[in-house]
Amino acid sequence: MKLIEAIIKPFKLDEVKDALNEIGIEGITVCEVKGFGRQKGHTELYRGAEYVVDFIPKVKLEIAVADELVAKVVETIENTAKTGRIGDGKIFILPLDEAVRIRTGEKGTEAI
Amino acid sequence: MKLIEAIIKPFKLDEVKDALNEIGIEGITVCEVKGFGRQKGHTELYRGAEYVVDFIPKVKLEIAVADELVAKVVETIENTAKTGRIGDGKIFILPLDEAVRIRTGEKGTEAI
Amino acid sequence: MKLIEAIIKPFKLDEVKDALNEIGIEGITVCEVKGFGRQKGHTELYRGAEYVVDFIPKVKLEIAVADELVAKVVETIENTAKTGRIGDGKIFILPLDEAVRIRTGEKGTEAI
Amino acid sequence: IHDILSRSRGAFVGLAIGDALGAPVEFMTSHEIRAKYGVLRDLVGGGWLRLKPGQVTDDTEMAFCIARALDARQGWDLKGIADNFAAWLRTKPVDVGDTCRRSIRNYMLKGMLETPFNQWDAGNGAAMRMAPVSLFTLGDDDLLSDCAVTQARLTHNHPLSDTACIYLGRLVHLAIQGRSKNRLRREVDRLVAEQPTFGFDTYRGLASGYVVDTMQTVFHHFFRTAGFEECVVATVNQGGDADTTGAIAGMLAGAYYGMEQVPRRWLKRLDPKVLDETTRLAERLLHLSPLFSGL
Ligand SMILES: Nc1ncnc2c1ncn2[C@@H]1O[C@H](COP(=O)(O)OP(=O)(O)O)[C@@H](O)[C@H]1O
Ligand SMILES: Nc1ncnc2c1ncn2[C@@H]1O[C@H](COP(=O)(O)OP(=O)(O)O)[C@@H](O)[C@H]1O
Ligand SMILES: Nc1ncnc2c1ncn2[C@@H]1O[C@H](COP(=O)(O)OP(=O)(O)O)[C@@H](O)[C@H]1O
Ligand SMILES: [Mg+2]
Ligand SMILES: [Mg+2]
Repeated sequence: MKLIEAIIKPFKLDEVKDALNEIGIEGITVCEVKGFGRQKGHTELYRGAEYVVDFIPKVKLEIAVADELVAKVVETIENTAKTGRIGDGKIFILPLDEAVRIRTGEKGTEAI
Repeated sequence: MKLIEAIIKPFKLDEVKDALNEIGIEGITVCEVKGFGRQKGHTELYRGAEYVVDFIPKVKLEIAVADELVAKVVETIENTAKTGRIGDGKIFILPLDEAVRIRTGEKGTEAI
Repeated sequence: MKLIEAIIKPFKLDEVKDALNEIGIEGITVCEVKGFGRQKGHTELYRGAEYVVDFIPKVKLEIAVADELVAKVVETIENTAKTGRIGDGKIFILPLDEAVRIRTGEKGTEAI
Repeated sequence: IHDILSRSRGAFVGLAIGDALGAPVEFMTSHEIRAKYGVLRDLVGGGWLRLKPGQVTDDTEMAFCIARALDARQGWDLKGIADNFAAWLRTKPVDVGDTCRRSIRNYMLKGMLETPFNQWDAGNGAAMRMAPVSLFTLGDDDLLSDCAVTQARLTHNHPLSDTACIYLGRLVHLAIQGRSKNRLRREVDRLVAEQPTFGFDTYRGLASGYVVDTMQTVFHHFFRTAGFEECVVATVNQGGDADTTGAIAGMLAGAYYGMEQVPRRWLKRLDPKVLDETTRLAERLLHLSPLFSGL
């Protein structure tokens, strides 16, 4: 099993989720993160003062998948999250030793 | 060493923390996440209100532990976080190559 | 490749980012987390106020790096994030099987 | 000699002008540029990097790293160039290409003066720095080939990048020495014979950072236009990696048409420090060249 971490542009979240649902992936854990990279933040007016906000809001997805689905999931995220402009984001693949579904105690690919 | 990631229902956080403290685990890093699950569009009670949105607020715990404690920690989280109802969450076990305590420079199981 | 996770005191973020910049590292993903540590019930100064709550705001950095850079990156974070006081945080090193730059499809160390 | 100096300056100033003109429309398509500007023909600033009007980017700044190193040593100095790249990276430049960043980091942390071959290294990041190298090696084709590739390999190791650097140098040499456009065209034909993928007879408007797209865009517009302004404007309005295609077109057109053809209004709006340094270093590098010592 692998844990796929995808850092993407926030407006792409729904599209990526739908594309994953299309290939039978439903379980995803999402959090809002701040991205630092080649794409730079900008000045923002906040409470009347100009802020140089040097981070860009991104969304991080975590998806535990069985080994045989990894390539498909990565391809799906890549194709959907891509705009071709700087800041599209990254996909990281981490080894996952074990997974447990808390509700049932199921382990392994049954759990995800 | 392993990094244990647990995605649980938010109201279970204190209970899980206490149970972990009971078995000598004190160091935990927590963040608020959004969960998308196998059951889409279901209602869940969150702070007394019923949600029909497709994401559900969850809490993610990250706990670095020595190998010999993993089984105990997983069992503890499982038993405490479980309600038996949809959405109880997941436990993921990731390999952890190294850990460092920033304050002291200690490495390995000394660091966690 | 490795995924370096660093949990540090929030006020150290800019300093750590600048130090990483000095060694050519620019890409970082950051999220706000809550820390529970070995020292329970201690007070910490956060935005000028003393907290006696059992969680402390921390910041979590995720940095994907090529193997040969890991030691340097860890050393840099350690030296910069350290105050010598309780709660300085942790650095975790996780194996990273693969990385993809969504914009270009580049894989491996070219992607990060 | 006056013409040679004017064309040498034209090459380096042209690089900076093309960079500053194209940077505000980098990553836009030709249609988007047309919708927003009609025809972009002024140094307007803005764009994804939020530039000031007349501000240059990494294309010019990395060329400066090379020029200053050669001027300081009064000769070739690969390590000096690498040190300048590293110092530049630490100043948090307005933009740094992915390949360049990786390679400069490897120099900083591992002292590597040549990046290993990589299939992804066929970008234009080495080619865009060729102005100072061309001036320094004026009059000696073997020296050009040697310097072009060793400086390229600081960041990019790919045969397409190597070939582009060498031929850009050759074109700048021919232009500065007053050769005709037909002669330059024959040189490009030699390049295409050697590496057919650079062929641009059926130019399809691809202007990305892939060195082949970049070179095709520059050649297409250089050989279809009849003046410095016309060439650089046409090139950047193609969009894509517009600051780099603009910089390379500016270098080539500047070398061919000379300083007199660079529009006044652009010179006035270009960052004055950049104008001063490109003008001054162009002359210093020319004086170091084999051609000059032979005069
Ligand atoms: N080495 C890295 N480790 C972790 N996250 C990264 C890394 N590099 C980039 N990121 C994340 O990816 C986002 C996009 O990166 P960026 O360099 O702006 O553009 P691109 O992905 O198009 O090359 C960043 O905002 C950050 O969240
Ligand atoms: N494959 C997965 N990868 C990552 N997180 C998941 C995955 N599947 C589920 N989750 C997380 O677990 C939560 C609960 O999952 P769900 O399918 O609703 O119920 P259950 O765990 O009871 O079967 C989700 O809201 C999501 O946060
Ligand atoms: N085993 C652990 N797993 C994950 N995070 C941890 C662990 N131990 C500590 N942390 C994180 O590190 C922070 C600092 O830990 P703490 O024990 O308070 O101090 P110190 O790191 O100085 O020894 C905590 O607030 C928490 O975010
Ligand atoms: Mg540029
Ligand atoms: Mg460019």
